[in-house]
Amino acid sequence: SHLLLTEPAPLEANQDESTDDGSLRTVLTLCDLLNRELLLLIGWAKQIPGFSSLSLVDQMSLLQSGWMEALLVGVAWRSQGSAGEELVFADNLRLDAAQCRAAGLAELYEALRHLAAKYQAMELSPEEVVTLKAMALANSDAEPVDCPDSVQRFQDWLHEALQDYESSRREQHRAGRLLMSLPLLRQAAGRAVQAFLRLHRHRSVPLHKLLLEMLDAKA
Amino acid sequence: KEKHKILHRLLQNST
Repeated sequence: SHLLLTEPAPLEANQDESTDDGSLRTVLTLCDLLNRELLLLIGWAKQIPGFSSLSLVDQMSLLQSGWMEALLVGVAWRSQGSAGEELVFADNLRLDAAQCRAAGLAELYEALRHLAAKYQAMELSPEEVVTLKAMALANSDAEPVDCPDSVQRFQDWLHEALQDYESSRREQHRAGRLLMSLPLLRQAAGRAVQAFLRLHRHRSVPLHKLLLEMLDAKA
Repeated sequence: KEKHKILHRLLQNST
């Protein structure tokens, strides 16, 4: 319930108007949204019980390593069952396969639709979504870690919360099934990072400073 | 750490 309360309200996209190139405009709109989501995510992480008591170095490591996964949980969740198989980055930013391809995000599209279909088949509850998001951050396999014991305790606490929730619903196998969806999330996040770095480096798409700093940390 | 100065600053802010 703490994680549900901490979850920020979804953002709206601000349509870019700096260019006539439609696919570039899509990318710029998306990058602006991601940058603002990233800012919110950092504030959100600080409210997860246990996160702020980690050392600053570990807080930075977990965020640098897990931010994209944590953001994509929300995208996959919102994209479930969307008409036309779109990716719902925001209520007013829905991209279909052709738009993603034109924007250089074809691989990301495939991975995220796969994840959205998986979430849909599992009928995730809001409680499960927020817990998966926190686990994506805690389980990001950040390296190096300053205090492995504290990070482990943080992970254990989230795992316990998930197990308590599932046993209250008498769903014996659910926690395990949710954890088994994490590799697909990591794969999607890897593709997203590569796609945005490629857009920046090869197509000279300008990125906001925070977004670029976080992408560089994963490069 | 210098390379990650925005994240560093955001985490140090108390809000």
